[in-house]
Amino acid sequence: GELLAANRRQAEANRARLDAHGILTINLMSSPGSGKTALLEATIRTLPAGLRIAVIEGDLETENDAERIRALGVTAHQITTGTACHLDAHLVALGLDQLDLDAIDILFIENVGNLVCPASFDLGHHRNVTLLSVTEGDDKPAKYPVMFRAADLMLITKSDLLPHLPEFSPTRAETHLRRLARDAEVITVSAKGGDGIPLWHEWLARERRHYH
Amino acid sequence: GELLAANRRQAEANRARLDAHGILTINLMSSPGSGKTALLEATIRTLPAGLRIAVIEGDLETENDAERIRALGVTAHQITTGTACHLDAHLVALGLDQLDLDAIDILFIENVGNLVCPASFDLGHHRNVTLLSVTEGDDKPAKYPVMFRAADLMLITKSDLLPHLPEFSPTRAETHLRRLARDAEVITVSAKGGDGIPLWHEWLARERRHYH
Ligand SMILES: Nc1nc2c(ncn2[C@@H]2O[C@H](COP(=O)(O)OP(=O)(O)OP(=O)(O)O)[C@@H](O)[C@H]2O)c(=O)[nH]1
Ligand SMILES: Nc1nc2c(ncn2[C@@H]2O[C@H](COP(=O)(O)OP(=O)(O)OP(=O)(O)O)[C@@H](O)[C@H]2O)c(=O)[nH]1
Ligand SMILES: [Mg+2]
Ligand SMILES: [Mg+2]
Ligand SMILES: [Zn+2]
Ligand SMILES: [Zn+2]
Repeated sequence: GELLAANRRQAEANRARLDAHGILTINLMSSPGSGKTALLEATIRTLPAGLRIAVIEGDLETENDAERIRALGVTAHQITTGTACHLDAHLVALGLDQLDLDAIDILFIENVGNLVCPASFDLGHHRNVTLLSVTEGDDKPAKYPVMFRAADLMLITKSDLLPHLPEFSPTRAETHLRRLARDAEVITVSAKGGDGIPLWHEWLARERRHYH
Repeated sequence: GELLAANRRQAEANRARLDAHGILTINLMSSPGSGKTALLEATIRTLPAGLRIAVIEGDLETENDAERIRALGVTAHQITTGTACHLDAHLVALGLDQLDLDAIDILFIENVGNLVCPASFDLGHHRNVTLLSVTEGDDKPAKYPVMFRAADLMLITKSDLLPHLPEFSPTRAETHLRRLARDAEVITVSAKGGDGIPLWHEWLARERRHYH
């Protein structure tokens, strides 16, 4: 309805602003606790020389996640939504006002932990990255299809725990994704052990070349 | 507004119907994959003699969870919401029509995996049980307060994984819950190993005596 139409207009304005500054913008989505912030921490620890990033964090309450990012020396702006279970383009526009857009190559937006609503709100970003942790079960792409249909990349996270979770099959998770007629890439990572993080950096580099 | 008022009226009608049959009704909520269905499977495997249960499952798509319950010989009705990220009293009323209410002592409603919206919709149930898995992080009660404020019981799940997750502290999780001025009980369980399941059965028995 009117709400989504207004959001779309604001998202287009956000994207134009981001494009004018040559910023690749990634919308990170997942269930609560799937490892979005941990992935950003692992990304920062292995950041290629000269790559400048910033983060917009979305949560109902607390500055916890922005503080974790700032502790590693990277700019992070925290949006607290109060009760909304997803970010929208208007909240992100206010966040952009708080950042020096001339000093950023990649902007990460860590959305509110929710495997449904966030997929429906364009923020003005370029790519949707959906995280699925091995601890949640490999059936989630089938049970929460709205989110996984929207994914440009699916990251299977916490792979260091796989030896303790014999019932999780990365192949089954990918099969469920494919059944949604999605040809999104899939990368398996561990923010703790570092597995797959180089592939994640390669994907980001490819996307930067594609968008700017 | 009007939507929540209509939901409240339907919830009262549902609760009157459930009370007339002496049924204790539990609303199980959590993030996707925190172990709601696994908890129900463990509950069924250790069901006290003579206790009759049924399950209403809520998901966007698939019959997966209801099939897991039916595979253990317990009645389960699956609600598929399509896009809604939470159950409401109207959907539950339709589910009640599919059950033999004279054959049930405890009805479990497994809500859609979402740590925000489901807490705001009364289904006509008696108690809210919120699951927090050790794999999600102990900060969730602080970051998703709407859900944890509504909890009558918090179950910390997948405790068998604790040896592999040194950064999760059950004490910190409980402290975050208490800071919300909530005196809800906390029980730590493992659906896989069976730890804590007897305490969960004891809590259910106490609640049945309290309500009927
Ligand atoms: N073993 C293991 N644990 C991880 C990994 N990544 C994250 N975790 C743990 O998972 C929990 C949640 O991680 P977060 O980074 O806070 O997850 P999040 O998705 O940002 O959570 P929200 O923002 O609250 O939705 C924490 O206890 C982390 O330590 C990983 O690669 N391996
Ligand atoms: N180690 C361990 N794994 C568990 C436990 N309980 C559940 N799991 C695993 O966690 C994953 C998700 O479990 P489910 O029971 O499907 O979780 P759920 O909350 O019902 O998921 P949704 O209904 O999709 O939101 C599965 O891979 C389970 O095997 C447990 O006690 N210990
Ligand atoms: Mg986070
Ligand atoms: Mg389930
Ligand atoms: Zn929402
Ligand atoms: Zn909702």
